[in-house]
Amino acid sequence: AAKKTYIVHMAKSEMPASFEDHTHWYDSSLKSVSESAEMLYTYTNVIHGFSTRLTAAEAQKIEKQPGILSVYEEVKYELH
Amino acid sequence: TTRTPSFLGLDQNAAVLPESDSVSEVIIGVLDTGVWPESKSFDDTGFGPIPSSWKGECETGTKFTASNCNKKLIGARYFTRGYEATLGPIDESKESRSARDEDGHGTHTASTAAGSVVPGANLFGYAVGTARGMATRARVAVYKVCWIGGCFSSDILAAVDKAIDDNVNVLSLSLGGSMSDYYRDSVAIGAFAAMEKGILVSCSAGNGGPSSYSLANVAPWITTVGAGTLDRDFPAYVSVGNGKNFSGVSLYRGNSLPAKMLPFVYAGNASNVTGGNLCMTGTLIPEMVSGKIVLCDRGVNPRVQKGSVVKAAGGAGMILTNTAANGEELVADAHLLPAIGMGQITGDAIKAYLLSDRNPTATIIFEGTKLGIEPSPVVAAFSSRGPNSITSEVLKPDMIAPGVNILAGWTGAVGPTALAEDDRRVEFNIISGTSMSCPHVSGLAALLKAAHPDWSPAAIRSALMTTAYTAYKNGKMLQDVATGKPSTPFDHGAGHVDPISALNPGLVYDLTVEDYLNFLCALNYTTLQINALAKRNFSCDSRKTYSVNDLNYPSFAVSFPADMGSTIGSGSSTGSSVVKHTRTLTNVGSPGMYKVSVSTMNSSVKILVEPETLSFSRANEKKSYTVTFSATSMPSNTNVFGRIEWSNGKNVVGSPVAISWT
Repeated sequence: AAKKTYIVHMAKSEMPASFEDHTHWYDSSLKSVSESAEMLYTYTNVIHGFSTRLTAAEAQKIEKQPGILSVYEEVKYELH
Repeated sequence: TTRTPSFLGLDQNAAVLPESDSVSEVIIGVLDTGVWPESKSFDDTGFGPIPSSWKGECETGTKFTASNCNKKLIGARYFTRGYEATLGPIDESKESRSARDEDGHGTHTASTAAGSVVPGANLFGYAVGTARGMATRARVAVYKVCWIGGCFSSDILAAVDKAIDDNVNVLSLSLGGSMSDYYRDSVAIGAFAAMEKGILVSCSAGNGGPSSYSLANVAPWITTVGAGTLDRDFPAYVSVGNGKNFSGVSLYRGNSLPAKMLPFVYAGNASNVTGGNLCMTGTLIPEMVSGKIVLCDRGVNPRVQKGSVVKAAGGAGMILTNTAANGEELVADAHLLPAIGMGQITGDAIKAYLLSDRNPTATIIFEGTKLGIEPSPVVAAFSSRGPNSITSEVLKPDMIAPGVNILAGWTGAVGPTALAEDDRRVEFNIISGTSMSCPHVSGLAALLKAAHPDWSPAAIRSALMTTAYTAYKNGKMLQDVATGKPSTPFDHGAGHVDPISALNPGLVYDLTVEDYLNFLCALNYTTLQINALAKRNFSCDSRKTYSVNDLNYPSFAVSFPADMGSTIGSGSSTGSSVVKHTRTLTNVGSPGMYKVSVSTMNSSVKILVEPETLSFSRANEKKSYTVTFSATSMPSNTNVFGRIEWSNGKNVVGSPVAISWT
């Protein structure tokens, strides 16, 4: 299935205590829906979350994971 | 920028501008196509040490090393992961995998915001003068997020993320996407986080004008900038066989046309495809255009490409005429062949001659640069227009600034038309768009930040908005080139920016992060949506009544239902509607009493301000007032405009009012 880029917003306050670092939690959430998916970026200031390549089914699946606020497909912007 | 500092009053009022030492503490981050670091606009002669607050980097990449940065260009990063994940690896034969700008747009915007002083700047002798950014002593950090295939939101978010870490003070984004709710819009999300850290985010309003509802970047924590013209033009004229002359504009410099009248043909009659009049690639029949002046209609493909198409088909010159979409707006281009751009009325007149004469002839005469054009500014036809399609209660754009025929720094990688076949190289280029007006405001915001380091982004924007002007010196209202009539707050927002007045606005409408969170509650955002946008657990208080009308914005947008059977807000009377807005002014000037004055263009609307006077006895004192808008029934899509001004006799704190029936 074709993969697209998604921006995954996480609720940092819901990070399980077992994780010391939020990036490990992000990674664990991602790996729970796709073994092969890798994070493009992890974001700190703008959102709590990351961007990654997923299939539509994987995107739907990760949206239902605990601690996930929202999953939005990447958008292309243009110069003005 | 060989004209805009003077047009904005910066040159004439240098004495009241903040000291260069304080401006040099301000860092402007520009998210764009990167930078051509060799441009003289980034010369760091005379610059002191880089601000100690700076945490950024000059990243090494293709054709770009840390040595390309200096005390002026202090940061250069590039963001490729989102782009490459979608479109594959960057083709390094076409663009560098680094912050190097091989497009020109990023160098233009960065140098407009904060370029160093460059005497003798020009494009082929046009617009000659001293080019400089609005904040010449501010530092520049570029974040390359736009590539040949576009600008991807994952990269934009990453760039804003880094810019916040790096400690920029102003962010300039001359880009936009399709309309979407704030919690889905990466620019709005990034701008919210930046605003929280005290960073002013200035964005282009978009080039979707003159259509209504065409704005981009409308979140209230963003400063949204539309475009106006300068008092400078590049006149040229067409002389046709019947002896008549028709005016237009051109930036052509090169081999002259023969000193005689040339055969003249309409592209639509020199093509055997539908839409041949548009001079699309490969649509002209060379035998029918060779050696002739060709008239092409504007639209669909880029203007400079039309010139290239005519040249490739053997045409001697091109007349490019506007259609209704552009009206009389004249945007000059550095075409590859002798060419002239003309307004719709003039174009129609030339077409009437062209299509009625059996042997039409024409030639084009170029006149160079002309200053002192009046009226100016006028709102550019392309500048996107309100109402705000996401939150109609927030009036956008916020203001207009120079965005037509702007000369600023350019890449050495492509010619001024950016066409592959354009092998000319220039240090400066003249281009147009809200992309060009946005960095003007970014640079001006940097000046205000230097003058008032403690002001919030909202206070800086308020100062720029409430001191913007809506009338020419002769008292006539600003015009819209798309209509030839007075422009409205949906076109120019609060008006044209006036930076000298903005330095001392008297009062400001300030906003905190909490105010914006309350605004999101008023929009009925869910806790999840607020968390996604504002990165925090914030629950709207179910016992509290939130109103978008209470956002302390420096402008007013009121929407009444066209069906007057219902009423809005508190208070109502039969056959009329009432909407109340509350605002709070903060004194940033001298103690004194301000008196309100209200003007509307239609007696069916009543605007009542209570109280009518506000007295401030100390700095940073806050005083609130209420505005009650009452209106009788009006047909759907009716708009009425007005203005609310507070004045102490010295400062005028103006707010535009837009009232709509929908």
